[in-house]
Amino acid sequence: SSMFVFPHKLILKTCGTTTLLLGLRRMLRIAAMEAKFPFDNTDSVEDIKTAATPYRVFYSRKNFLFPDKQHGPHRSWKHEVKFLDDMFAGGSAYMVGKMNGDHWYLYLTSPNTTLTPPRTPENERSPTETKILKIPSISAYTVSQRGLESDDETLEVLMTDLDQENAKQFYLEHASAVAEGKYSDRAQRARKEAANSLGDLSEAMMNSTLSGTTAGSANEEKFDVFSQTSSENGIYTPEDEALFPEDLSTEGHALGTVVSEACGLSDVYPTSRYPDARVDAYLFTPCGFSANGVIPAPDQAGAATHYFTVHVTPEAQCSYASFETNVPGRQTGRETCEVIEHVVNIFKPGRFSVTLFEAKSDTFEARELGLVAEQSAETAKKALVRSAKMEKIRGYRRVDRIVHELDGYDLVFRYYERE
Amino acid sequence: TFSPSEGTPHLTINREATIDLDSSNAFEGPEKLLEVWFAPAADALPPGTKKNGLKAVAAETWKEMLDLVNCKVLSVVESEHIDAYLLSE
Repeated sequence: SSMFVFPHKLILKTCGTTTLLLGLRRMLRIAAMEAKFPFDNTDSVEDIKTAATPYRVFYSRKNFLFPDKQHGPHRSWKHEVKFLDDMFAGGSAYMVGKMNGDHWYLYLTSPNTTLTPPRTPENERSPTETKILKIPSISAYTVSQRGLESDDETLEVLMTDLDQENAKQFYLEHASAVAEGKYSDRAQRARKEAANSLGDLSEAMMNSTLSGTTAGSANEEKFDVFSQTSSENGIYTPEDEALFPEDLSTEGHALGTVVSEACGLSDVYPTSRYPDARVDAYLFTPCGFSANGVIPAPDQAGAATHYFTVHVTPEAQCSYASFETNVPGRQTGRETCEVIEHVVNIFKPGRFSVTLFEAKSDTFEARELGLVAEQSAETAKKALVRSAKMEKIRGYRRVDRIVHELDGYDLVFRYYERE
Repeated sequence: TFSPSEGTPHLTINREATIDLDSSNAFEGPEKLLEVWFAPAADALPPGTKKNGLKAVAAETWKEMLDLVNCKVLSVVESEHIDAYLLSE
């Protein structure tokens, strides 16, 4: 599970039998009380029922593998829609995909335009940066501002029926072996470098100081990063931390990082292109993996930061993996289908669905006012080429393609099966 | 593998939450995904809102909400524009 907090929005993605919607009221209250977002359901912020008025709400999920094991409002999609309808006006609920197969649910509300402040000059974007059609009658209010971060796009890949041989890499046992091989190499290198830089300290002395491998002795004791130095509940002791950066100091996080690199996830947004990227990964016991990536836009100080998140349940009877990102396709230097292929190649699912949510640059209101900027032929052609490429994901057959034009967004749902 | 620069995101680990963490009974992978927007963009917060909006809220405060969801915080990556929480059930 993961949560992402932005100044203006919150994303909460939770697995298992979590009761996500039961946290919603408290979230709205916190937004009003702590962050001082406006509210209109009570007279005073002290009132226990005070809840900030959201600008827009999206709730979605794939069909559960074991729906009858869910709790509270999550017992069925109907319950979830009723819960949300009771909280928000003007919500719409959709089911996308096969009713008798893999499908996906979506609930969303329309933008609450009463919350949109007129743009002040200093945060006005330069015309060249976004298409701004100034509407004199609406003071300093620009069409591009309506509901649009620049490059507002979310890609989600939901995978099931994972190849079991490949899924072993998300088990603690397997990852420990990988790590042991990798870190004992690194430990050896660290020892040599330390010996060289210390000059007069002999390597033998260095070996005893690091109480690792008794180099050269008859019953050579392998430098086992985990059993040697971690206390009984698997938490590292101070001696370990010399080997790991200060913040990779639990077994789950350390192994999560090993798996993230070994399986190729860290290469989806490589630090060669995203030097400030940071991946926070965790390997669960006995199996299971989660990772969050924070991806500051490369070489654009102050530009938006994006994220990705991955959750993996590797067991055969309920195997599942998800990848979600809002890193804009055009920023990666790769096609969206290449990112999907990279991810699918990591998890090797038998089936997967892809949802691509893209904010439309011409907004509902702009169309109403007849001010739609003619979408250049070039942009339209690019979109067509991009879409055509999504039809061919190596090793898979695209079964369904369903397009929804929603208020402010285009949603394209695709479903694939292994060939 | 990172080249830390002044804007590099920073990771904080909640070790306590990782003690005796056991996911043997995890069986339902498909997630519930909730996205709540309180403004159309980070630079268009409503008047009167705290300068950093939701990012001004303390992690402890979010944990009260996460308790209602049945999640614990394992670690947080804080950066200028996003705070990313890794959670466990």
